[in-house]
Amino acid sequence: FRLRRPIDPQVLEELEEILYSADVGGEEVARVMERLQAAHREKRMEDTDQLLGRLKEELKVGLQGMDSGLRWSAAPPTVLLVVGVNGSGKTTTIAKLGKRFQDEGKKVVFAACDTFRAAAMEQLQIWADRLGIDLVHHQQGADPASVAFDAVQAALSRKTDVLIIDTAGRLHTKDHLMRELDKVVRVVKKKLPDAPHETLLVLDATTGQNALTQAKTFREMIGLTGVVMAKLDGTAKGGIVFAIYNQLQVPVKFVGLGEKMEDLEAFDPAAFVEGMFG
Amino acid sequence: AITQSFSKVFSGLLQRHRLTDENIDEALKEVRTALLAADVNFRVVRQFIDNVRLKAVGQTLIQNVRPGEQVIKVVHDELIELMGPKHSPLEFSTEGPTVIMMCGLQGSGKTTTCGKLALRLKGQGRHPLLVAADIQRPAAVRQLQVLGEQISVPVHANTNGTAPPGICQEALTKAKGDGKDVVILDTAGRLHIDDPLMKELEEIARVTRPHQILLVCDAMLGQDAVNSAKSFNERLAIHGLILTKMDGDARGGAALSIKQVTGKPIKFIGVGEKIEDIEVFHPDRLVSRMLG
Ligand SMILES: Nc1nc2c(ncn2[C@@H]2O[C@H](COP(=O)(O)OP(=O)(O)OP(=O)(O)O)[C@@H](O)[C@H]2O)c(=O)[nH]1
Ligand SMILES: Nc1nc2c(ncn2[C@@H]2O[C@H](COP(=O)(O)OP(=O)(O)OP(=O)(O)O)[C@@H](O)[C@H]2O)c(=O)[nH]1
Ligand SMILES: [Mg+2]
Ligand SMILES: [Mg+2]
Repeated sequence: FRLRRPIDPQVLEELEEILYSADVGGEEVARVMERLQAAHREKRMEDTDQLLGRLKEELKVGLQGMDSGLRWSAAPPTVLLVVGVNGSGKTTTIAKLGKRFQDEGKKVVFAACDTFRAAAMEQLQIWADRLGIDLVHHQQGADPASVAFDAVQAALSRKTDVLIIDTAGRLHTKDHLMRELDKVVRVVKKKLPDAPHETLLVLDATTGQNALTQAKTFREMIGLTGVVMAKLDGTAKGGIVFAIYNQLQVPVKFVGLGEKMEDLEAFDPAAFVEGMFG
Repeated sequence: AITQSFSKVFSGLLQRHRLTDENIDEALKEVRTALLAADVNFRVVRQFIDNVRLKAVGQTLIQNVRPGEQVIKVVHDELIELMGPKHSPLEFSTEGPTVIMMCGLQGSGKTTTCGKLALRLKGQGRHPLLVAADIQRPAAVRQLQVLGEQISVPVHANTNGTAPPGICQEALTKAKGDGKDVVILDTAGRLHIDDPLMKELEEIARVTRPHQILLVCDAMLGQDAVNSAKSFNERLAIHGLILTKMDGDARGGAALSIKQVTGKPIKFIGVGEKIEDIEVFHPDRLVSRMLG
């Protein structure tokens, strides 16, 4: 996007294209562009630098007030339930969260509630071993809710600060799988009425508008307290967060920036907006 | 002079029986919104709409069909033609084992699809060998081994530090010795902007000379699909694509963008998590889904 040139319709189309290619989505693009046009009308901007600056402001305003902090339980353990569609990055994100909390001096336990997919438990076990974190698991094919129940039990008896529950990837369109997830939540609630304290939806940054549908459905079925935008180290921009925050009021808590256990950062709205134009 | 004025009158008459610019623009506005909402790339949409406009302009009005509907028909047919051919089959080797290399972004469904393809080919009377060339992701080798056990297909794995190109090379030698006629290479997910990992993929292709290099893409990919697909295609000259997770409700517009920028056909679609859940690609089904 060339700076220091006068503003014409072509320029506005270029900015619109940047937003579209960032997966911001039709509705949000229209909303932001309208505000930008209004701003340009009321205070005639000189050149593209000013226009771009104003657009970034509008985007940042779109994310203001977002609470990216985690909700900690008054009494341990704090329970984090991690959910999302197949392959989005849940298990890897759990390893990253585990490392983060451990570095803060917290005692972490993982629960292997993906009892379905080939080698899912082995995958989480390897991460647990690398971190020296306990993994509560049953045999392949076990009922995820019963694993969750045992995990809460174990977290309580082992004076755990954070229990992170890994779940199987599932398409939000599959009712029986969404009901299975709901059962996990209910079982956890039975043991700890305030849990899960955080229900995090892991989204793949390369996903398009379907990410909004995913967020809507998971939120409807089991409630969501936040989103983790994984794979933001690629070229996809994850612009769907505007729609998710504005339409569903679900905040982004973390972003995944790679495949190693260190590759997790707290969500920073200003950096995120700058990254869209980088 | 007479011929000029005659043709003017003639064309004026015809104008009333042809699609007008208004008809076309109105319908195409809605099509543009639908395609963008379906995740078709912004530029691909613009190009597509322009092409359709050219095709639709001056078309004779069909009896008993509203002009808007007629434009949609042009759109539909144009999409089918773009997404075609009707079915692009796998191409097999004429001598020695057929090597199929799966590649793609992280989490797109490669490992699962390797299992699905192996079962499908076994069902066709072939003798596949699965190769666990992802030594990076925790338990990736184990994942492929579990799938191989489920379908009684052998899995070649190597845990003594050999790099992926070497693993694939030795698998090919093993296949020839064991009379396996298809070798399916499962590779680690990677970003198209990760140069060392893209070079690794090029190296695997160099030593195994795959008959089919298949890019495995998630049906829910957004606007960035063009970037990753273009990169993979430019560096590897892929033979086709497999679109996974089509059992969801993603509109699948990225498939159109990918077809447009690579020109390569979609060979199969993944329609579920089970090892039987793979189907031949039908462009008409995807087009209806894309148009919502
Ligand atoms: N580049 C990159 N890759 C990531 C990131 N997060 C996860 N991945 C990769 O994405 C792939 C899928 O990650 P998983 O953690 O297995 O995803 P999942 O959601 O648990 O998958 P299922 O359990 O099968 O649904 C792996 O190859 C990860 O290394 C990220 O932030 N950046
Ligand atoms: N619903 C559905 N899930 C699928 C399909 N194909 C794969 N999956 C699931 O998607 C997730 C990721 O699949 P993998 O085979 O591990 O993906 P991958 O590309 O090998 O991942 P990496 O090796 O980490 O890059 C798993 O949970 C699979 O079960 C499909 O067609 N439909
Ligand atoms: Mg997982
Ligand atoms: Mg894999």
